[in-house]
Amino acid sequence: SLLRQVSSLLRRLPAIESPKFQDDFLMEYNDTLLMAYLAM
Amino acid sequence: EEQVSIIREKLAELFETEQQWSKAAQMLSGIDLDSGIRMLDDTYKLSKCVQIARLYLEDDDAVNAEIFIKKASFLVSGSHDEALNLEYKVCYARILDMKRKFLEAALRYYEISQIEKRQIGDKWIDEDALQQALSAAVTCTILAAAGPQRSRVLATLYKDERCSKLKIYPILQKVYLERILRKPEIDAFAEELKPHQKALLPDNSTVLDRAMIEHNLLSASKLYTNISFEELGTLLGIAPEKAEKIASRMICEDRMRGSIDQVEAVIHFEDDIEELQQWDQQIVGLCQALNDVLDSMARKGL
Amino acid sequence: ESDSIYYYDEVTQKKIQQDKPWARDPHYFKKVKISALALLKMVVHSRSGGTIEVMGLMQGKTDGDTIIVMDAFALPVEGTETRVNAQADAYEYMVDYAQTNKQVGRLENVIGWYHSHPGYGCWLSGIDVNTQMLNQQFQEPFLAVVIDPTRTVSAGKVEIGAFRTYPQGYKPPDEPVSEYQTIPLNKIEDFGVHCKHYYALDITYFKSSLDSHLLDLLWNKYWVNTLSSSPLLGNRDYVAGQISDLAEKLEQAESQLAHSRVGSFLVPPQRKKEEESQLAKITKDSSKITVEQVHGLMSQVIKDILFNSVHQ
Repeated sequence: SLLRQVSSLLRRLPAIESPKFQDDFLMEYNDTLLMAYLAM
Repeated sequence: EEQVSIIREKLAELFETEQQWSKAAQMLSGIDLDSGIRMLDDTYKLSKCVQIARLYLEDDDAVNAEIFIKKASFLVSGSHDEALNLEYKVCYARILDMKRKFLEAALRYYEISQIEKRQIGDKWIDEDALQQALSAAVTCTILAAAGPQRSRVLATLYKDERCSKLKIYPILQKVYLERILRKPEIDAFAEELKPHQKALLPDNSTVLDRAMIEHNLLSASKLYTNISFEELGTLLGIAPEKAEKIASRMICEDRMRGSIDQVEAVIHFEDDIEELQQWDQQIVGLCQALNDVLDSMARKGL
Repeated sequence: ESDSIYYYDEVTQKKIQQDKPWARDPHYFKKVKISALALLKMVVHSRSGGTIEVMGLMQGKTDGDTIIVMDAFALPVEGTETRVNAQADAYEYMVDYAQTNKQVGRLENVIGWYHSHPGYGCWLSGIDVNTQMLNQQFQEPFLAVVIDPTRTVSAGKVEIGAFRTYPQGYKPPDEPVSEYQTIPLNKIEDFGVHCKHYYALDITYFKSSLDSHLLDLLWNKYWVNTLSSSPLLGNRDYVAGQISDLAEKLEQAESQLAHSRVGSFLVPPQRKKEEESQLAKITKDSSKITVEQVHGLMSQVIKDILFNSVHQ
């Protein structure tokens, strides 16, 4: 049962994988870098 | 008119003892409450209207009952007779229930179940009556059309610790947690329902069927990103065409987010949670799973 | 030993109440100890108010120059910053609560009040100073605590301040500079006018052995929440507000600089120093906001590496 638990845990990875997530993630990344740039 | 009223009330009493509810109600409704000849105080009028409505309800006659409860609703705001007001509320809730306005009925039943006083006028309010009102509130909420409003009332009921003692609690929990309900659970719940709650709808399904299918459909939309109508029909225990029809109605009524690809016969579910928030929710699930593995290892002494 | 602080010694407290050492020294109280329970309740209550200010009372006792806050309870009052003497709405509630407390054997008296400043930092406004002065006249010992629930999320630690006001007309000695915090442009006036009428106390926290046990049981909630939270997501409105406030301050500084540029050689050195300090503050504000954002981004990147880089 433990191995099954571990296997189901591993099957959850990667936590999320969708084009929309990539877009949102990079958008947030760029926003923050832009803020750092402006602050500089 | 005075004598006529007295005779009618006596006759109504006799019909009531013989449990001929509608006859008793008709007898009382013959009393002219709006005549200009006699000065009748509002409380008397209110008590008659409520009594007639209650009698019609004993025969499940919501239509006539509603006529008198509507008359009573103009009088109840000025009434200070708490026992009478309570009776009015109970009648009103039962009428909404019978007219299948389940969500409104649930809110009123819930309000009644929260009465703090244990004696109103000469009436004793026992715990059973409150528990019945609470149980009726849960039943009506479960029968109500799935959607955001119903979810809010479900949350209120689920968090009310009195509900955990109700026989109906297991199904309330599954409905609140948006889990799919299996046939045996639905059948067990059906046994608790009143006749009008099992009535057939024009499309020959019962109110319960519709509520359960919609609930399971909404639960499926939380589980799957998309699913073919073939499989969805199997999951819901209905024909794929019917699954498609119900899904499309719920999407149109904005009670479920999604889109239907009729060529592929697939429904794509959407939810307005941002991807980044969904990501966080997935991470919570992952961490909990990791924690469970660690706990199991600790339990096994590894 | 660690739980002895929870014992209420009525005789000692009564004696302190009679001595009134605070009456002889406006700066008498210097430290505050807040119990984990009271802190949690105040933060949760402040966050529940969202962008609306909420308020409540604190119960506790004193020990020398330390005020000890044992518990806190919310008052049915909102919008404290827009109402003079907001707590008047709750007097009846406060009396009932205090009496009921005594009946159940909770002996601590009300020792102060707390309220929230959502998004604009922990300090006392004009209304707060008046309210606290009034309380310190008639309800000593009395403490004012301010919590900023919005910055708490952004900074990842509880933004809280504890204050005592000086008597009317008292000239305080020069203050040690407390930790810098950004004051929004629309509040700077209110802050500037009154910031010399009160002083901040050092805050420490304590918890009971039961608290420690409970918090240990909740440990996995803590690390799961840490790994699955996104400060960048939760605080967008606040950050946007911060940036727009910064822009306004920059424009204001720029317009003042523009004036002084005309007769720059005429500008007295003092004025020049002032402008620089103003610009320095703005720079500090912008780097504070950016650092918090970069921290948020770092956690996102770490989460991405941890949870998205493993493929089947």
